[in-house]
Amino acid sequence: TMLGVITTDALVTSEVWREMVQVAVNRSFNQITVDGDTSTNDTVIALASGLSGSTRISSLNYHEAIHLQACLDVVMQGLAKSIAWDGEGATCLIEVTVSGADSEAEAAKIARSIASSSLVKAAVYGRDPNWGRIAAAAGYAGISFHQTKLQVLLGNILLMEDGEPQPFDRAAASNYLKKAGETHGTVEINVSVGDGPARGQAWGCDLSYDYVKINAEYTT
Amino acid sequence: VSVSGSEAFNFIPAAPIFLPQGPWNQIPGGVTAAEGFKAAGMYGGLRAKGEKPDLALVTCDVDATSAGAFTTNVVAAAPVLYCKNILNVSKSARAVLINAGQANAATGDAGYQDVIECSNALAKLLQMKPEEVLIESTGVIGQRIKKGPLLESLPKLVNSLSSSTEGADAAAVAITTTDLVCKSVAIESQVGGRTVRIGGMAKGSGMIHPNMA
Repeated sequence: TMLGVITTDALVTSEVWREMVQVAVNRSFNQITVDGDTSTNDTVIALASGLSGSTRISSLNYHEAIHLQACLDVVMQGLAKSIAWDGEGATCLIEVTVSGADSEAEAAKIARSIASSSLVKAAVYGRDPNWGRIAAAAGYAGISFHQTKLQVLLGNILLMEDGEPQPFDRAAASNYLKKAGETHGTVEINVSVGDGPARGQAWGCDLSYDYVKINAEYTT
Repeated sequence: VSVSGSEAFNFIPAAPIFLPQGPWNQIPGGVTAAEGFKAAGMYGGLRAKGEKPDLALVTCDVDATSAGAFTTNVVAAAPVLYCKNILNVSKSARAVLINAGQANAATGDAGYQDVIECSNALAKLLQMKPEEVLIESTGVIGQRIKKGPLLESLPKLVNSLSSSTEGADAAAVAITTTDLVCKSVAIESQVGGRTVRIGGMAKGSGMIHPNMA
């Protein structure tokens, strides 16, 4: 289960605040995954006191609203990433960025599909730069794209281009994963699916033996 | 036993939270960074074992514009149903009470009544209306809230409310379950010519694939 409480002193009307919060949740908490299990209790409550004395924001199109949205996104993304970073048994955070899609929602769906893949998560834990699993997870996300446009990078190491594997330094790629695991750092998986304007991100963590151990022993 | 922020970190450390560069500054304070908010965290005897804080409270000095996003899992916990009902009839709120240990999910009408009783008791102490109190729970599915220890802890919880960073840190620890770190962050930025602050806390480590609406 994830719970969140967000507070601000911005002055914003109810309708605009509720819209903003859902947009930010979609760009953050709804884009993380540890085990693919959606809880019975997931909740985010967001409260705005208005005590900053800022301009009253009553439309999403106001400049102030666009700025407040960016601030809300970054706070929720910071918290959401820390949940994925702290996933049960995790040794590292996995950050998936998908670009070249036709819409933000489509990019986000592909990104979360990759971050949710048990095979991708296990490969990261095994320090295996397994581009095939990443390509497969992108392909079954339910978003259509031309596979000949698929590009996959692990960090800045090019694994796939034009839908086909590229020669790459396996040891260097494996060391990139190993280092992230040793420092509880971040593994970046960058995927491009075409020439569209939109990008989206998702966050997850690797799948370790400890996840099974923790959840085989912890019972309700 | 109510704890201050520094004591709270005796239980679990704070997560490193990386924010991208942008027109904001990261500041201390989590949920208490913004004007008008207080928080507290304490051990109320709710957890199955150990004495890590397990009861948190966040309040606002004024009616705060409220928003919420909730699991779309149709096996939804009593506090989720309660909060959705409250937000459907009210645009503002002034308190969020959070308990860790029991999820109060799959607990039927009795579980829902427990939520009502806890929000009524807290509203009375805070001299608010019950519909100004929202509730979040996390923990073991199928178990009702340990209502006795929770209700007995409320006066001390209310008395330990603080607008300091310590209050926010204690609350961030109290909402955790299998987490290895607590999660709290705040920023400030210029919005409409004034300094606006946004802060937050979160918990989560297992059963994580949110689809909230």
